[in-house]
Amino acid sequence: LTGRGTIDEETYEELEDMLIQADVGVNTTMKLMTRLRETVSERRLELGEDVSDVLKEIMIEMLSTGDHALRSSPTPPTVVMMVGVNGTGKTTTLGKLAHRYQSEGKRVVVAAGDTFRAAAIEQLEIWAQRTGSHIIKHQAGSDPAAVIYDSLQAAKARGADVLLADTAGRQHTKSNLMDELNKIGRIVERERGRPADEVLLVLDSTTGQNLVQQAKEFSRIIPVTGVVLTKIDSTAKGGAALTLVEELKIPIKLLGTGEKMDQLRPFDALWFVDQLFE
Amino acid sequence: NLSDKLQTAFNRLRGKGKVTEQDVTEVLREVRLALLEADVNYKVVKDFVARLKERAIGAEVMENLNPGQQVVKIVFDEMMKLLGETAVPINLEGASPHVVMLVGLQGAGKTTTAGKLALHLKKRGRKPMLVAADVYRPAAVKQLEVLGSQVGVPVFSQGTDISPVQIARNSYMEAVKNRNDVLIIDTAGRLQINEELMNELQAIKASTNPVEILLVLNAMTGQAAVEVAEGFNERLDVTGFILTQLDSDARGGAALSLRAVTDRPIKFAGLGEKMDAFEPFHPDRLAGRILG
Ligand SMILES: Nc1nc2c(ncn2[C@@H]2O[C@H](COP(=O)(O)OP(=O)(O)OP(=O)(O)O)[C@@H](O)[C@H]2O)c(=O)[nH]1
Ligand SMILES: Nc1nc2c(ncn2[C@@H]2O[C@H](COP(=O)(O)OP(=O)(O)OP(=O)(O)O)[C@@H](O)[C@H]2O)c(=O)[nH]1
Ligand SMILES: [Mg+2]
Ligand SMILES: [Mg+2]
Repeated sequence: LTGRGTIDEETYEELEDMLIQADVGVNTTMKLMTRLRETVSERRLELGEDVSDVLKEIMIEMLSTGDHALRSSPTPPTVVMMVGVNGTGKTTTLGKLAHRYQSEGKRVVVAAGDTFRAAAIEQLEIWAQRTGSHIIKHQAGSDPAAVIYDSLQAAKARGADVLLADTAGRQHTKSNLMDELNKIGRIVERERGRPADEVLLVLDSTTGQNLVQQAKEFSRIIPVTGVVLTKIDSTAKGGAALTLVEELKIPIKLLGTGEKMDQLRPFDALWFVDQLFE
Repeated sequence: NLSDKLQTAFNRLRGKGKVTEQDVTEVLREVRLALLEADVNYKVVKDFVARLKERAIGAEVMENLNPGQQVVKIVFDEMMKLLGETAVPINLEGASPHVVMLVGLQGAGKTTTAGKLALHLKKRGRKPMLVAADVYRPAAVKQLEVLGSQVGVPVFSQGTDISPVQIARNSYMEAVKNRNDVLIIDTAGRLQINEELMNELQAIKASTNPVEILLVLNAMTGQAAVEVAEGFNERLDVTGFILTQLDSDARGGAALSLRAVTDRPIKFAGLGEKMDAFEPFHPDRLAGRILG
């Protein structure tokens, strides 16, 4: 995509193709292209590369919504919950967060809220060991709400700075599983008098348009405060996140850039748009 | 949904008497948008719409009393061609034990699918063995062991300090000794652009000579599905695909891209988290899902 030379229809077509290939989706692509043409004519631009820059500008503005920083509680512990569909990287991201908080000298408790999937508790135990976090877990098959409840008590009793709660992957098409998530959210709220400080919806960047549906449905069931986009190190660009932010105004807070403990970075709209254009 | 849009668009044309190429172009635009919204790869959409156009401006539509219905039928037909019209079974030909390798991106559902496939084959009178060749992901070996015990299939594992290639090689000898006729190798998730890890898969393939190398892909995968399929196929000569999470409400357009790009069939569908949520892939069901 050189974008050099004068502006013609091909300039716009190339950019449109790029957006579609990046999973930005048809409707958002059309919105962006309309805004782009208007701005190019308003500013009387003449060079192809200026058009690319304007598109980046429009996309960065679209992505900068809400507070991108992770919240912390005025009174400890700060409670962070990971939610999302199967296999997106919730448990791994929780481990990365535990590592981050530990390196800030914070005392971390992790809750093994996935009591269903094979070896989910063992997987989290390994992350707890790696990051010096205390783990609260029950038997496999037990009630996840009970684990979360216990972990709130334990975090308070131990004077923990942060409680990171893992939950099982679930499809938003399964009403019983969404009810379970809603119940977990209500238990946290009832127990501490307010919702979790962060409910992070973990989304896989390789996902297509369903990303938007996931965000809509999960945020209906539980107060999602931010999005984590994982696997941005893959060849996928995560473009469906633009529609999500534009329509739901939920900020993207973190990016997962690999499988290692330190491969988590705060969301940066410029960085994100640059990688989309590559 | 797409099928309704096509019906309405074309039935609108009936009242006009002669249907022109312009009319068809407008309808095809609707098809293009709907397929892109369903996550079909944009290059596959381009070729698909070009083929539809050829058929749609032919006599079979223009001289038809109900052009709308005929167009829906053509779209469905062309989709079925792209998916491979009939279900293709798993290949377990040749000398026993038959080796099946499961490969794919991180979190696609390989380990879960390994358990499901083992159960599926066991119910059909086979004597499968599962192989825990993911030594990287925390508790991956344990995960497969738990699933193996759930479905009553033995799991060959050697912890996480031995290389996956060695584990695969040793598992083969164990299967021969134990008279297992199918060896299902669960591998670690990886990106198709990771040279070192793709070499590892090639080494496992070289040492076990599999009859099936199945790329496990999440049905909600977007435009990247083509690059992923091409990447794995170029290095391994994939024999087929397994599409997981079809119990989601993702449209599954990535499925159309897979065969178009590799000419390999989708063999199985994952329909949930439990071990019995698994069946041979039905192309017509997916075509129906994309058409809405
Ligand atoms: N390449 C890459 N892989 C990732 C990233 N984040 C997580 N993964 C991998 O994705 C796979 C799934 O991660 P998990 O943490 O188990 O996902 P999960 O959402 O907890 O899965 P369930 O609990 O089963 O729903 C693992 O192989 C992780 O190593 C990332 O940012 N990049
Ligand atoms: N709803 C649903 N969940 C599925 C399906 N197949 C697998 N899963 C879930 O998806 C998540 C990831 O599955 P895994 O089997 O751990 O995926 P994997 O490919 O082995 O992951 P890595 O080894 O980390 O690359 C788990 O929560 C599974 O239960 C399916 O067909 N439907
Ligand atoms: Mg998990
Ligand atoms: Mg696995």
